[in-house]
Amino acid sequence: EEETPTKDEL
Amino acid sequence: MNIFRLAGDMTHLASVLVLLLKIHTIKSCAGVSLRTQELYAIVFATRYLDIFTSFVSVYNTFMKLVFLGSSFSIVWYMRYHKAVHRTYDREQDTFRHWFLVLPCLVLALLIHEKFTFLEVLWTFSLYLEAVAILPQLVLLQRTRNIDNLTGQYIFLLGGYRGLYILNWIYRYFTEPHFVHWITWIAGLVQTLLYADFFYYYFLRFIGGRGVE
Repeated sequence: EEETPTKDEL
Repeated sequence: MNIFRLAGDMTHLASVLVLLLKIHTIKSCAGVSLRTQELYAIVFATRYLDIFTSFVSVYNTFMKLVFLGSSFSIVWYMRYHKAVHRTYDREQDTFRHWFLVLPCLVLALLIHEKFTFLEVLWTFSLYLEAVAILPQLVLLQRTRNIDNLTGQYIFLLGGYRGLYILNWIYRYFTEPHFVHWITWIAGLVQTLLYADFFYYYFLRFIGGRGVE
């Protein structure tokens, strides 16, 4: 399962 | 990180600092909606649940702590600090903001990117933030004239998400697969809600009067 990009925005 | 997002975060930081300045130094929250502040505290509490599980950068963690700390301390000041609470306009700040929470939660349960506890709450925080300013804008209509600090606060708060929209456009064109419709639509709705305020705010700058 593709790794969801970590939430890098506030 | 791009210049639009940095400008957005700094604008957002400036908005909470202006509000803290107003409340802490002149011990007044006249014209400020406690209900909007409560909604924002919920927004940050549900958006930054991953603060201890996923580390992005020192900057990211630091800003999350600042926004969490400032939003909860502003609510505390307005509710429990005697001098500040006295200046709170309870009769006028009557927008049924709890009626905003449930629909946002239901919408987050229906429309999200992934059906996990953190993701649904994170999506909920996006929807809630989009409408969190409503009690403040209604209070603004009722109190007619507001002081400059409150006007600046609302202007900066509205501007930060507008800068984030520029950030999303920039990232869409520079990063492959950077598509987040939910975030984009929520951010657009949030910014559009300020359109009316921005109009009067700029009139004030042109006319040099207080915000009518």
